[in-house]
Amino acid sequence: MNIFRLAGDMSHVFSILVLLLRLRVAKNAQGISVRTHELFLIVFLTRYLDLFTTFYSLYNSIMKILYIVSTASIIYTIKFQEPIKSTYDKSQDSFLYWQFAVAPCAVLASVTHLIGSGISGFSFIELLWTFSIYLESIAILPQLIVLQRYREVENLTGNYIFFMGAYRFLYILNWIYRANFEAHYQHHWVVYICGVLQTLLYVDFFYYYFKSKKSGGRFTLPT
Amino acid sequence: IDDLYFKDEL
Repeated sequence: MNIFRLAGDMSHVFSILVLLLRLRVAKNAQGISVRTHELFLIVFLTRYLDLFTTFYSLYNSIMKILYIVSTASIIYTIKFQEPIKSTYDKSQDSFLYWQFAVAPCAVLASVTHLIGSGISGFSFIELLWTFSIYLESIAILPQLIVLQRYREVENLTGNYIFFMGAYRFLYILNWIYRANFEAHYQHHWVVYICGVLQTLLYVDFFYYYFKSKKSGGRFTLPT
Repeated sequence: IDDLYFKDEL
């Protein structure tokens, strides 16, 4: 554990809390993509199967359970809880995530896992872990698309996405730190490439976020 | 077992 990873994890937890708070305060789901959180739930459920097989630390286990429960709670709130449920506009949140996210990531994960480990080293848990790394890298896409459609970004929504992006950026710093200060460090290029891709997806958002904070004006995205 | 390396991350 280092300061960057801890800050990254905290930023992630904070973003989830901000979103839950935002849903409860505003009592609507305008500008929020439930599909992004469904993708994150798939990511967490496929990655954290090692909760049953390996114990790393109490911190690690608690955070994993927290991510799963809080993400499920976001989905439940938007899809099933009134009055929020009736404000959720399905037609705006129409990213075809099975075709454009889950299926391609499953294929890519199968190919890279088989190349990496061969038939003999094949492990279903490993395969799902690789799949979750790929899927996480694009899980924010439905949210960014919804944002683009609404164009005007509500304050807390902007903050929730900002902390989500900050979390990914801090993880890159964490890898740089680990590579420099840990003995027997091993590079993992799939993790790096997906992590960088995921962070790059936020760059455009960050640009307009900081611009609006600086001007103190309303946060709107260009057409 | 080397594969465990990155799995202590979330």
